[in-house]
Amino acid sequence: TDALNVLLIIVDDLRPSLGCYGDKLVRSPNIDQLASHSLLFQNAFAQQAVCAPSRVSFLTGRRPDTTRLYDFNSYWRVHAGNFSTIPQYFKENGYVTMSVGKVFHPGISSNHTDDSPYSWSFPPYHPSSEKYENTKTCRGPDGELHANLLCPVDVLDVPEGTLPDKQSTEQAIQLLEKMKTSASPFFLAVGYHKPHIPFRYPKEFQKLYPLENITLAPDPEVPDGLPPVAYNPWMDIRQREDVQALNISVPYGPIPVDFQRKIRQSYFASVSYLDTQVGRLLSALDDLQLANSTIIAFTSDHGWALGEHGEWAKYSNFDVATHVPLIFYVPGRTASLPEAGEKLFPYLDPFDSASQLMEPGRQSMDLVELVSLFPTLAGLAGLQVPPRCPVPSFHVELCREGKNLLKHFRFRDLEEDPYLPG
Amino acid sequence: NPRELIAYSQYPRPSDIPQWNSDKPSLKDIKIMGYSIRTIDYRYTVWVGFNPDEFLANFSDIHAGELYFVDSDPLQDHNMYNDSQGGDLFQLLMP
Repeated sequence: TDALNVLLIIVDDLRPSLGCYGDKLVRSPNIDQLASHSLLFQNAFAQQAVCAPSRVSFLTGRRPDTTRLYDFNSYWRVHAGNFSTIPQYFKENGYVTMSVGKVFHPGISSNHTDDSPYSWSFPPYHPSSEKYENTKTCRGPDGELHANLLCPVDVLDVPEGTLPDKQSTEQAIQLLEKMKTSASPFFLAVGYHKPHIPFRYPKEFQKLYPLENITLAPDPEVPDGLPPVAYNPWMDIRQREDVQALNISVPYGPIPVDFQRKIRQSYFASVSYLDTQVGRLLSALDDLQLANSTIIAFTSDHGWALGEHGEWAKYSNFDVATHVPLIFYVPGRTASLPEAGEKLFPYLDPFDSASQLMEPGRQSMDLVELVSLFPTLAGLAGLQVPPRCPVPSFHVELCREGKNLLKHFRFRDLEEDPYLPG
Repeated sequence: NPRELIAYSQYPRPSDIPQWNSDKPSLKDIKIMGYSIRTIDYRYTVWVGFNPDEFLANFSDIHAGELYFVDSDPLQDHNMYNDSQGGDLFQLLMP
């Protein structure tokens, strides 16, 4: 009868290159383990493949044509309407709401405050080492430091001796420890930075992906019939020092094959590094005995092209740019409640060759959208699902444009199991 | 209801031809919006004129289109838009 907590994990630029989505190369044992106890949506799509518009869209439950944010330069409450957000709705329903890392895109698109105090009970946390992400911290072959795209690092060598996602995990665990004894339920959003560029990750993760095992995209050419307006010229990739040195012609010049392999290697290594952070966070949730009272939602703001159609990064309508992972763990519903002392999410080391691929617990093949996150999380937590938005809805503070996905959580075998609660 | 099984996305562009800000155009520079509908069978996209002052798309000002069938072209490399009765299909499936 107690309210369920919510842990919302938002990853930056993560396409579904994960074991639980059928990727045979990528090592993501901790996310796979989460999926094994969850409902996984195979066909989930973002509403716009760029950070700020996508995040504002799914965090308000409205499409970009309603938030009127297509770039990075306006705050929806001023520019479009005073729309409620997911965390705001939970806060107004008695939850303690907390933000760690990149949840809202920072800057004017979230009022330079991550939409605080509307959305959050406390000022959002940002890791102190975030400020080095785009500085010259990547050791090049010349021994000098550069602002490269490919940036495997020795963590002991980087400023502050840590990386943003490590700090975010530590902060999130501290907040979970504090909330364990709280009388109020919590809504904790953790936004991880990787695998967003630059690929700045602990260098040991490269060893998981020897270059000789890295294939190119199956379709690395710009398709003949692609209208030029549809093509994304991946300008942010070109601006990195190591890519500039390749002297690639704009807009269609291809990246040399050897460098394409290195980009893919570093993307996958960044995903495995991210997986370890998710693993540490979920293991802590388990250790604190919060796994039986916490809904976990895992997703990404959009995907990322890895050379398909001669494109890199996001910024397009191709599926590789809009297709996202979407996974919900609901205690007692997507999996049985853990027994006393049982761990659902023990930390799994991606370097452990003995670890077996875990299949998703339950899957849906239906097409779904990130705008559905708002009504679905509200419904799963037992809150009233916001009503559908009228058209237009600029004057309506609380409504949702996405479908409520609750029907996907009705499992006949669970409903027939008299020993399961709920 | 086929609309129950559709996912929508969109992306703005400043021009018909790729240029320095095609990836991340500022609102004032957006001239074209690419609206996509996805079903389990296909992705259909129309790139239409867009007025950034009024936030209005003009669906009679079509700059380009894309149509990819999931079964025969899962990687979306063969644009069938010009081979299709695309406009009719889009009108049918508009939200």
